[in-house]
Order: sequence, then structure tokens, then C-alpha cells
Amino acid sequence: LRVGWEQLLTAVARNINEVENQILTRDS
Amino acid sequence: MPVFHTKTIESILEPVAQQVSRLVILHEEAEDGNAMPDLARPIQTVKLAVDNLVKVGYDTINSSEDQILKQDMPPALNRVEEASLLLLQASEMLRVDPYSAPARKKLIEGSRGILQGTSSLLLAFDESEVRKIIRVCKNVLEYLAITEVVERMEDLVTYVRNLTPVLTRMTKEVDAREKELTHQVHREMLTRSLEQVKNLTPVLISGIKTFITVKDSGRDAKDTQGNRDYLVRKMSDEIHEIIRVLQLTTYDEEEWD
Repeated sequence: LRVGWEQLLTAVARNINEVENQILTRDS
Repeated sequence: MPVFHTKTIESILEPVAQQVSRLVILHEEAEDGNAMPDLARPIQTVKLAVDNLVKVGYDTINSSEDQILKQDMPPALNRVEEASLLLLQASEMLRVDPYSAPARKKLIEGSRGILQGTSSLLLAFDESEVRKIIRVCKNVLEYLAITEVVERMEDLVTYVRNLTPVLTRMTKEVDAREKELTHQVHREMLTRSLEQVKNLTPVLISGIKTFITVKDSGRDAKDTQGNRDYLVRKMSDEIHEIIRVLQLTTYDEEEWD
């Protein structure tokens, strides 16, 4: 399970960053 | 039928949605007694990302003029913040007890919560983008509504000069939106209506010209006026159809429950 949890959290962090980028792009 | 209605939303959410689903299954199948790894660092990374997102989100809320977006964003941001808190609690619990089953549950709930929150945020933004396109479409409808005041050739020149940029902008934006959609039927509906509008535009201009010419020659312009009005109605109907389709989504929030 080790790899699974870390992968998930990495995907979650990436997801948040991408959403932030979307907001910044559309907001400008 | 795709779950995410735009390619951008799909590309952002699909990978994390898959990871969450996979982890839910693994969690359910996991035998009790498995020690959990130390997740303090990746959870801290998520927390930092959430803090940034929340900051950017509130900056956007404060600067936006879109009242619906301002109203839709805070609950989504709260959802993400609460979910981030669950992850931190899980991290703390695992530090004390790496075998903690409730901590695993919090990890799943937290990850799922972030997915739900970010999904709501993306949807709120997407709806705001759609509202912008609809405003452009309504701008074209407003021009079409004043067609009947075009009674001289000079008026027609002004009319065409004013209508062309808004029509071009509408075409460009609807065309880009069509390419963004994942739902094939909606894409085809937009393409079809947009093609109709494009084809009808020169016909309408020519119809107005004929009406003016006939009227100026002193002949009965009733038929040419009827033709012009028919074309205006037809174009307006297509634009109303575009507005209707732009607002359709295939997204279902229950997918995440």
C-alpha cells in the first residue's frame, strides 16, 4: 500500500496546483 | 457518457479520481494489521498546495464581477480546506499509531473531499466562462433585434460594420467551446447551429439590401420585408439554440458519492 498512498497524495497535490493554474489563467 | 463535460476538467480530475477509486478499493481490501507508511511529508505538500489555492481563490472572489462565481466559490474552497484538515489529522494519528484504521478512513475522506472541492471549483469557473460566451451571443441577438430599423443603404453599412465584430467573436468563442466539450452530441449541436448562423449571415445582409432596394424603388416591399424578418428569426433561433446547448452538462456530482 505504501506506493499507493504516496501516489494518491502526489496526484491530489498536482490536482490542486492545476486547479490553481486554471483559476489564475482564467482570472487574468 | 463522459463524466467530465470539458476536456480541461477531465484532464485535471480524471487522474486523481482514478487514484482515489483505486485507493478506496485497496483500503477496503486491506487486512487489518498493515502498518501505514509515514505520510507526513506528502500530506504537508498537499496542505501547502491547498493554502495557495485558497489564497488565489479568495483573491479571485474579491476581484471578480461575476456575482454567481463569487457565490459559488467559497463553499468549494471550504470543502477543500476541511478535507486538507482531515489529511493533517490522519497524518497526526498515523504518527502515534501507524496501524490506525480511522486514520486510513480520514485519508480517503480527505482525498475524496479535495477531489469534490476542486471539482466544484472547476465547475464554478467553467460556468462563469459559459456565462461570458452567452453574453457575447446575446450581444448578437440584440443587433439582430434592431434589423428592422435598417431602412437605408447607409444604415446597412453601419449595421454590417457593427454586427461583424460581435458575430466574429461569437463564432470564435463558440467554436473554441465546442472543441472543449467531451460530449459528442453537444459538440455536433453547436457545430450545426454555428454553421447555420455563418451561412445565414450573408443571406440576411443580401435580404436587407433587397428590401431597401425594393422599398426605394417605390414597389411593394412586403415580401422582401417578410423574407428579411424570416431570416432574422431563423438566425435568432439558432443563437438561442447555441445558448441552450452551451448550458448543458453531463456532469453528475453523485458520481463522487
